[in-house]
Amino acid sequence: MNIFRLLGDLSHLLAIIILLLKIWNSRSCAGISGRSQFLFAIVFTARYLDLFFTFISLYNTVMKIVFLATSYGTLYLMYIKFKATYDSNHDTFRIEFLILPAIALALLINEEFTVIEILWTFSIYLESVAILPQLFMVSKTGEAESITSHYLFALGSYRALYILNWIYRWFLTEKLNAIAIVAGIVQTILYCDFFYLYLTKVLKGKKLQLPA
Amino acid sequence: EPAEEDHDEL
Repeated sequence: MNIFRLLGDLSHLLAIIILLLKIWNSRSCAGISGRSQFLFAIVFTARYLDLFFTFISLYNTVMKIVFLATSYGTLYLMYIKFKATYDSNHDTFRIEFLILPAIALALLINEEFTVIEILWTFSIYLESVAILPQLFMVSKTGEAESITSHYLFALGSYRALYILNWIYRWFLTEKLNAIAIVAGIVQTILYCDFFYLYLTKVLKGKKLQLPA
Repeated sequence: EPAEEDHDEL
């Protein structure tokens, strides 16, 4: 464990908590893409199956349980409790175009052809594009509430910090996983446009307006 | 035989 990875995990946790609090306090999931949240739940489910039979550390186990519980909790709030406030008209990204290629790629490019490894690889590929429905929805609605942009900033920062973690581990000549690194770079690049707008607009108190 | 992939990262 290193400071970059710890900050990355905490940024990830912060993002999820910001989202849960936003939905819970405002009792509304307006502006939030249920499809992206659905993809994140798939990512965590496919990746954390080893939860039940490999123990890496207490931290690892606790965080996996928290991520699984909060992602399903978010789905519950969006699709059941506050379903009336879900903006399905603007949440229209075709997620089958993300899931199917991720499955195909995981079957073609992986470290080991075992069920667990293929599922892990699938979750890595899917996570790299899971935010697209949310970014698409923000561009369709043309704007995002500031709390939503804080959520996106924390979520985008998590994988950017993981890239610093991989650089740090490379200097320590620790074992690295090329699949996770390439996917993590793609994932972070998808946020660049948003990062620019967040840093130049939201932090100056302006509303986040994405060019439609 | 690739080393058993132990994914220690979240």
